[in-house]
Amino acid sequence: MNPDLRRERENASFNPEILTNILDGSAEKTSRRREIESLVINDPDFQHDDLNFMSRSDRYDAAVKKSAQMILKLRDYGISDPEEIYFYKRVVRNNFHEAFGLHYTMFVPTLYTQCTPEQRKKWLPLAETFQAVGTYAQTELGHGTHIRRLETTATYDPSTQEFVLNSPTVTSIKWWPGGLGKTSNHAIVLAQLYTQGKCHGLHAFIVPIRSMETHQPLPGITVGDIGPKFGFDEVDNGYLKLDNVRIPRDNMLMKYAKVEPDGTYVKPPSDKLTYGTMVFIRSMIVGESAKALAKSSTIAIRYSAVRHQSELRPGEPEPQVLDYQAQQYKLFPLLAAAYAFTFVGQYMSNMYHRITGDINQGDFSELPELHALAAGLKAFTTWVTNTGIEVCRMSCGGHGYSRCSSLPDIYVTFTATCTYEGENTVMMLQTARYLVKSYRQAREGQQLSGIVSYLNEQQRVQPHPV
Amino acid sequence: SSRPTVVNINDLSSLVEAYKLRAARLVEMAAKGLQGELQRSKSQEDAWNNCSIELVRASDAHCHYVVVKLFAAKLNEVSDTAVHSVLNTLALLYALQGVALNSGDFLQAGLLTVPQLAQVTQRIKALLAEIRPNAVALVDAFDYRDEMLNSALGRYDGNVYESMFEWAKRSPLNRTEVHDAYYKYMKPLQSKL
Repeated sequence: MNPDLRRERENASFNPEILTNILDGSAEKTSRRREIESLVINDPDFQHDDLNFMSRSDRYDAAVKKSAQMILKLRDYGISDPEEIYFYKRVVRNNFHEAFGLHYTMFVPTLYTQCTPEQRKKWLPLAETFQAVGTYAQTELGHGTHIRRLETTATYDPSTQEFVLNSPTVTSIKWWPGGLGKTSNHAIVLAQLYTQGKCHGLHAFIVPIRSMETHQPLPGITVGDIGPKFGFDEVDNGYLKLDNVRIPRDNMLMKYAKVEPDGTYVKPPSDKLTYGTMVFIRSMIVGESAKALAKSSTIAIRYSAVRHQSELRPGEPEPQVLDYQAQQYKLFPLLAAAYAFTFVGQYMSNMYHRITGDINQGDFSELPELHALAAGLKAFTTWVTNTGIEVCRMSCGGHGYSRCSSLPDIYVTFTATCTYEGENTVMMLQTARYLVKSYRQAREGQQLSGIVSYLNEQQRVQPHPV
Repeated sequence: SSRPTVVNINDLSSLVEAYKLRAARLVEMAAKGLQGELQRSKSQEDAWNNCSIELVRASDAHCHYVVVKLFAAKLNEVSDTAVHSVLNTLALLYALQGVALNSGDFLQAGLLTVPQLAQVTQRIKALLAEIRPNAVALVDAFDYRDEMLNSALGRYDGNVYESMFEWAKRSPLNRTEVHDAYYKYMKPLQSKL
C-alpha cells in the first residue's frame, strides 16, 4: 500500500463502509453486490488482455464472447433480479459497452412495454433464449432527435395483411444502433405508418434482418457496421437499408396503437407511449452519469494523493498534488456532483418504476412530468459529467493521456450520452416546453403538482445581510 | 406576498430555496420572452426558436434546482453523524459552486448581494479544506474494485508507477525487442544515405 494513501485513509473522519451502504441502499445490498462482482472478477473465462492492445475486430470478438458467456453464467447462477444482473454486467463490460447491450437495454424492454399479450407470448421466449437477437433502429443518417421527421415508411397492404417497410432515401438509412451491424437478427424499426392512404406518424415494428439459421442478411435488407468511431470500438454500431421488406401485420407492436386487418387505424391513448423505452433509457443515463463521474473522481483523487509535484514552500519536500487549492477546486466540486447525481439517479429510477406502474394501471397523468424531467436531467447530468471526466483526466497530467489510466476510455465511452437518446439541447428544449406550459397553468390559477409546483409560489427572497 | 426569506449561504435549505427562485425567475423570463415574440406577430415556431437561449437556460436552472433539492433531501435520510457531516459539506460545496458559476442569475434575481458573492468564494475555499482529509475516503466509498476501474492511476493500493511500467511492457509494440519496421525500412535507409 502506498504510504500516502494509507495515511489518507487513516486521517478520514468517517467510515467509508457506512457511506458505501448508503449508496447501495443497505449493508446487505453492499455485500450482495460485492459477491456478484467477485463472481466475475474471479472467473477466468472473463480474463483477457487489455482491449487497448487489440484490433477492432479482436475487440468485437472478445466483446461477443464475454456477452455470450455472461448470458449462460447468469442463467447457471440463477441471477434474475434486474439490479443484480446489472451488477454482474457492469463488471463484465468494465469501462466499455457490451456487444449485446441494446438487446437487453432496448429490444427486450420494448417487447415488454409495447407488445400485446399475444405478441409477448410469441416474441419474449425467442428474445430471452437469444434466438431473436435484437436492437432498436430509430435514428437515421439524416434524422436523429427530431424523430417526427424520420423518413422510413411502413405501408399497410390489406390484401396480404402485411406492412411493406422501405428506406425511401439515403438520409432514411437507419444509422448508429448498437449491435445492428453484425450481431442482431431482428430490429425494432421506428417508421412512419401509412394505412388507407393516410400517415399516422411513428410506430414500432419488429423486422427480421438476418436469417435465424444462417445469420445471412434477408432479402431486401442491406446491413453492416458503420466503421470506427470516437470510442465504442467493441460495439458494431450499424446501418440498415430496407427495400420493400414485407412483414406480417402482427409484427407491428400493438399494445397501444393498432391496425385492424382491413387497415383501420386505432389511435393510442397517449402519443408519448411510443417513446416509453426512451424515457426509461434517459432515466437510467442519469445514473450512468453518476457512475462515470464517480470512477473519474476516484482515479484523479487517488492519483493526486500519490503524485508529488513542485514545492509549496522553498526547501520543503514536494507536496502531494492534492494539497494544492487549485487541484482541490478542480476535483472536489466534481466529487460532490458525483454524489449528487447518484442520489438523483436513485430518485429517477424510483420515479420511472412508480409511474410506469401507474401507466400499466391506465393512469397516464404523470407521464408528461416524467418525460420532461428525464429529458432535462439526462442533458444536465451528461453535460456536467462529460466536462468533468476531461477535467479529471487533465488533472492527472500526462499520465491521464495514457490509456492505462482508463480516463480516455471512460471519456470516449461516456461522451456519446450527450448526443444519443436525444441530443442534449433538444432535450433541454423539451423540458422547457413542459415548464412554459406549467408556468402558464400556474398563472391561470391552476395548482401544479410534482416537482414544478414551485412555479405557483410568489415568494420572494431577500439577500442575507452581510 | 408571504414573509420574505433571508438567504443564508451557510444553510443548505436556504440555498435550495435560492435555486428554486432562480429557476422560477428564469422560467418566468422565458415564458414572458415567448409571449413578447408572439405579440410581435411571429408564428409559434419562430417565437419558440427566437427564445431558445432563454428556454434552455430555464431548463438548466430547473434541473440544477432538482439536483440540489434531491441532494439536500437525501441528507435527511443519513443517520450516521460523521457521514452526514461529510455529505453536508459536499452538498454545500456543490450548491455554492453552482452559485459561483451562475452568479449573474442569482444577482439579477436579487437572491444574493455582491458582498455575499465574495463570501461565497471564501466559503468554497473553506469547504475545500474541510473536504481535503476525507477526499480519498469519499472516493473509496464508491467501492469500485481495481478490476472495474481498470486504471493504473486509480489503483486502491496506489502503486501507480510499478503498474504503469508493467502495463507498458505488455503493449503489443513491445512483443519483440526490435520491430520489423527497423529491418524493412530503417536499415535500408541507413545503407542508402
